[in-house]
Amino acid sequence: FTLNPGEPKWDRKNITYRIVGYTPDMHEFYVEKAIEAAFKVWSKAAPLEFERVKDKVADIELSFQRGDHYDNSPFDGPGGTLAHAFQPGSAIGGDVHFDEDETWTAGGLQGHNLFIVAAHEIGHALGLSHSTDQGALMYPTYTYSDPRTFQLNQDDIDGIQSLYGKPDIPVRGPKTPEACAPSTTFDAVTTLRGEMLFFKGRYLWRKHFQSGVQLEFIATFWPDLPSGIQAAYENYETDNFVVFKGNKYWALNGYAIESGYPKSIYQLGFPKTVKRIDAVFSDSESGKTYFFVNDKYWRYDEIRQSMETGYPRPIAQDFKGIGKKIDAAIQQNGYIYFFRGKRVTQFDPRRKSVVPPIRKSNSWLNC
Amino acid sequence: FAALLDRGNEDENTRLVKSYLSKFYSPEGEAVATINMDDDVAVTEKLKKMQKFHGLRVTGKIDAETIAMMKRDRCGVPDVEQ
Repeated sequence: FTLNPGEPKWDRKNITYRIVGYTPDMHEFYVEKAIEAAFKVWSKAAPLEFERVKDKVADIELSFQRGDHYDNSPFDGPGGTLAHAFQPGSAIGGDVHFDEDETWTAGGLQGHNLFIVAAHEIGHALGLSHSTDQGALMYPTYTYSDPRTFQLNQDDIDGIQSLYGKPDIPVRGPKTPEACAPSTTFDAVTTLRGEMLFFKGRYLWRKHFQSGVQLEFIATFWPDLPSGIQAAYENYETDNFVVFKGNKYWALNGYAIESGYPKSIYQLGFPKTVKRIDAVFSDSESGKTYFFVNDKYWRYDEIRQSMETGYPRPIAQDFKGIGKKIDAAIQQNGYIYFFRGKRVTQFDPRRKSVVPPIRKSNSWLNC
Repeated sequence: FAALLDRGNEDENTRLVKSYLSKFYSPEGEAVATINMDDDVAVTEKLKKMQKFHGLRVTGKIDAETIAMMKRDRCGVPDVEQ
């Protein structure tokens, strides 16, 4: 996190706010609810109390503005800059302006979620500047996050507490995964049209052969997908990719979730005893997809669209040496890579043997 | 997903980069005219600062992932101290 030069902050814990103007995009009730919830994000993380006033000037004045609104920071129309706010201080200090040329929403798809943007801007109004932590609320770019499950990142909590101290009830938040931390493990891995996606909690690392590795929120690309994806593979027959969580799966085509999803994994032919898929990879040559569950695996024929008979088979029987409870699997250049915890094992399906050495999982993130 | 940089948009990309850098990476703030179009050293240095801030590869060059990041909707508060 970063603070402003001189670390300006409010010299009291009780701070007033006033909603000076509304947007026609949302019912006033939902604007008030979104802004109230946005303030609550911060009052839970630090000993701050926010009081909404209506008939007098408040410390933090929130309004919707368009274009040049004479604060030396004109807005730029739809997209681009969504909002801005001023650091704590008198007059315009602490004020928050939303760009009326955006479409504001209480949801996540059509437009920008007012709660998320307001929570970010209120961070500025309380004295925080932008964070370089890509998982932090105070990171400069907009990423939708479901308000119902939103959690302030530990980086943001550290920032606000460096200004206002800790609240009576201790609070902790999710930490952004670091690619090259020795403890890095993956929930799922897949190729996707020449890129590779490594899923981890609410995030994914996106690896492009030319431009390195970039951490993203899953919600940035697929707002309706849950976090904690457990397995994923690219279906070369249908040019889409498939992700699994619990006993459900989704087929994705670019940014779109294909209609009719999520579906139940039992429709693929799994017995009801299977509660989740640990790992999966698809062999582009044969059109067969391999599903790993605990110490067994199944094989699915993408061309005939059915589970093959004679399965499940013990993993140890055909993939000797890779162990069980696989985290993730991927096929590349004729080899299969099995990720288990911090280690990744290369397997030669022709020789049916492990190819030493066993490497660190995050070596795939250019670490 | 971000397509490879379209060479045909070179001028447009350069304009986008200079506008973005003058907005979010110019300590003097917006009052100052946008970066002198010929001052490539300043652009390169600010570009490196932006790429470092956003966890991109620090090349000082206009590449696809930098352009993609600059095109993302964001907060209007600058990333450097004003």
